[in-house]
Amino acid sequence: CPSTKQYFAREYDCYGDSYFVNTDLTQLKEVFSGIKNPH
Amino acid sequence: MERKISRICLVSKPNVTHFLQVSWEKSLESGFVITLTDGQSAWIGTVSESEIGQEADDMAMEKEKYVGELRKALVSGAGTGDAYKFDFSEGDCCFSCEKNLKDVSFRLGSFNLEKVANPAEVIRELLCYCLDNIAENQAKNEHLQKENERLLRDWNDVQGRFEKCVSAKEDLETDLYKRFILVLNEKKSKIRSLHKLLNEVQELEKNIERER
Amino acid sequence: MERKISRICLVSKPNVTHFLQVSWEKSLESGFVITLTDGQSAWIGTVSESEIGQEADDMAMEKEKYVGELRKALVSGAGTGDAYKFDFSEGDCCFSCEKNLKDVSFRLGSFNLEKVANPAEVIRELLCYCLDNIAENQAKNEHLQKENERLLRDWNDVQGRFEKCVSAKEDLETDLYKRFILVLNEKKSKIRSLHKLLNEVQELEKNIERER
Repeated sequence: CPSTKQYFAREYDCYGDSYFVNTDLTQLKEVFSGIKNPH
Repeated sequence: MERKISRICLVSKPNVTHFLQVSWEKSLESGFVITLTDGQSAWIGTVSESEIGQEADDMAMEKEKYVGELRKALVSGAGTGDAYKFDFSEGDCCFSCEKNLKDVSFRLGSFNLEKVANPAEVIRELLCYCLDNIAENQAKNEHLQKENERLLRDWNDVQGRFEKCVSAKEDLETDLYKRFILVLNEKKSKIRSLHKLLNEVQELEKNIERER
Repeated sequence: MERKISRICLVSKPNVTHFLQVSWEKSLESGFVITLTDGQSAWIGTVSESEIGQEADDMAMEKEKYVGELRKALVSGAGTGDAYKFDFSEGDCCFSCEKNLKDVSFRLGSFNLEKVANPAEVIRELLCYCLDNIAENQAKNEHLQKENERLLRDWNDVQGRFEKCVSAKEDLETDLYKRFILVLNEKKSKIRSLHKLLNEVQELEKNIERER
């Protein structure tokens, strides 16, 4: 729903990485693997 | 010129090892020279291309097939087993070769030889050829051995570099992720600070508005 | 048992190639057997350990050094060059060996041989040994050749994998950096938005203050 969409847009970037919560190896690997075409 | 020397046993003299040399220029079917020696006497005979053709015809065999059989018997070393029978009649200087099948043997060929006046020369030539062959093969083997040692060293070298590369690739990945995480977390810390400041300023403004 | 057959020339018969076989059990200095043949006749002699010792003493040479010289002359194949002179006197069946130095030659040894009653047997045995040696060398040669090909294939294989690894490492670095930049730019964009927002709120607050 719009509010959930708004919430995620506030909290996460378009690649699924949080703006606010520190990342770690596992999370970053997951974010990178989700990027289909980095070129 | 190609040649092959083999040990054979004659049916009529089974206890005396004989030596058979077959030599040819272009191919066996173009004709060849047979030399037979018992270490004391020697006999030589030339078998021409047409004689080979004639023998093949007499046996109702294709020439190519017949030459193949001759090759197996006289050149390939198969003659040392029981597959073939050799004999030589000193009286008429006739060398003959038979192929043994299950219960039957069939004549493969008979060739007229001539006794050599100076057998020592033939024997010396055989020994010289053997010694040259031994020296050549030994040199070739030494060369191949060195080549093999070099290839093994090269393989070990590249294998080492490959293993280092695999390790370096893993280290690179680990190192890059570490750095990325540091930089990203710094940015997130900045975002958190800015967000907190924004919230405070917005809160302050709300309070001022409320007071007003 | 070890043995070595070499071609030699006798000073007294320079146009006839002779063949010298030296065979020994444990080591040359424990004694050896000399066989000499011209392809027709053959002579054999045994040189015992004590005779070797005696010759060394006669030459006022250390036994080890003397055996080394004998080895060079009779076994190592150096005897085919001009470094050594060989001779054989059929009358007294004495085989002699001299070493040539610049302008001088010195006697290395002389050995008594006995004429063999059945030289054909000796010659057959030499030929048999040569043929066995040839076959052995050829088999070794084929084995080394196969090994050589296998090592080359292995080297090519690991070289290919190494090159792929180098390439993969470069690709990995490029790829990770690209992904990192995308994610980092999102953070920077967020920071810029927050800065802009903060500036706008602060500007608004200033205006309000000014109005007040």
